[in-house]
Amino acid sequence: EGDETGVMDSLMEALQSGAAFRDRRK
Amino acid sequence: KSAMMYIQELKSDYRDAQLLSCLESLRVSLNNNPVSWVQNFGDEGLALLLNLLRKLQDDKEECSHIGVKCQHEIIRCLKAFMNNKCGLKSMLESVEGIPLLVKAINPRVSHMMVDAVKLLSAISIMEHPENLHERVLEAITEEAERQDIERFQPLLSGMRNHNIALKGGCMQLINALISRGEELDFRIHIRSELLRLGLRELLTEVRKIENEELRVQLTVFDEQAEDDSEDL
Repeated sequence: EGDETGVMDSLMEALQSGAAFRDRRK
Repeated sequence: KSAMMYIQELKSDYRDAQLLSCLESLRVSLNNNPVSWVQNFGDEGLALLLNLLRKLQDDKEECSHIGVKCQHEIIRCLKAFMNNKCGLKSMLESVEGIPLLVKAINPRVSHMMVDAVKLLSAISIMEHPENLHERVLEAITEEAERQDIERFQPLLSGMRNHNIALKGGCMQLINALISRGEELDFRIHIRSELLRLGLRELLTEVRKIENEELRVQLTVFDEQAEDDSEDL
């Protein structure tokens, strides 16, 4: 089921590490 | 248990310990079963969960310890339900989903509020044709109007809470809402609104706390403000 699952987990991890915001800055 | 069995149970008007036990078991099933199981639970299951959450939130007599535990367990079920593209789509298509998550931003129940703000942060930063951060902000604004308070007051109360995870969660949502604003004016407006409400003084205190999660969010907040200041 590959990328169908873990959607929220990935977003929450990116938020927590700050990666979600760094991507945006670039 | 099949998804249909849970749907039947959610229709059964369970209360208190029986309801909590059903919700805990449902959360485990939503987390551990294949996507096809979540699809079977589907829109009908989601609607039942949201109805139940609304009833528990509205019913003042249900503000018992176990009532609040049931509300928190529903938030956890919603997270598990949204953890795949199909569930997420259903949740975003529901009219009540985001407003009910916003209603769960209750600084008096810090552990539930942490989960609610983190889910709303994730929804706000999603790449989606519709600007989801606007929907989240709209729901926050409407709920504040209903309570007759400043819209970011609950987030600032969360920042004052002793729970460090909650401080981090609130900063995450603040950063998510600001970062998704495309217009410089919008980002500056939100930031000034927060600072005017007391965020500036709160940040002075929060910066003294040694916590990695919090440090990341404070750095993001400062960097975004610096970038905007340069643009201005």
